Amino acid sequence: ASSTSPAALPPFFMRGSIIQLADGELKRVEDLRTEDFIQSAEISSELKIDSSTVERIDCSPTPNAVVIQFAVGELKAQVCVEVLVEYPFFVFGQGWSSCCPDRTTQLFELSCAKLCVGDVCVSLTLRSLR
Amino acid sequence: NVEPRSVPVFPWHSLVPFLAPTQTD
Repeated sequence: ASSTSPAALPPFFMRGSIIQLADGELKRVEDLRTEDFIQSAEISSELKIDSSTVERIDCSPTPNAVVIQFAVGELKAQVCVEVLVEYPFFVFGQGWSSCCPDRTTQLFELSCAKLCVGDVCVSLTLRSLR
Repeated sequence: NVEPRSVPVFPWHSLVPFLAPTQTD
């Protein structure tokens, strides 16, 4: 499989990356907890936390990618996204998870769990959205 | 002498996706 060029990878998932929470606290990406996102969203005037439940994970015609169907928010809006298999999502109460944890660890040095149907992921939405 | 080097700091909201279908007020 073609290895993704480092330039294409978002730098903030690299182990050791410094993340600033809404209250100004600095944490490493691998040390983030569910409450860090919840408390940051509570402080934010524009953003709020949504919970997005994984309903399906299907192969994609794009190499090294999958199509994930989520049920998003209170209204369970159906949303499909295509992501690289190593893309990490933050699962409530579990932490970083991806469709191919070994590849995530290989590319980001970020250890994570296997993303499964039924997992509830942290996502964001604007407070102004209906 | 060790030159001080800047370390990038990323905002918390860049790590989680916006998935909600968009329709603003």
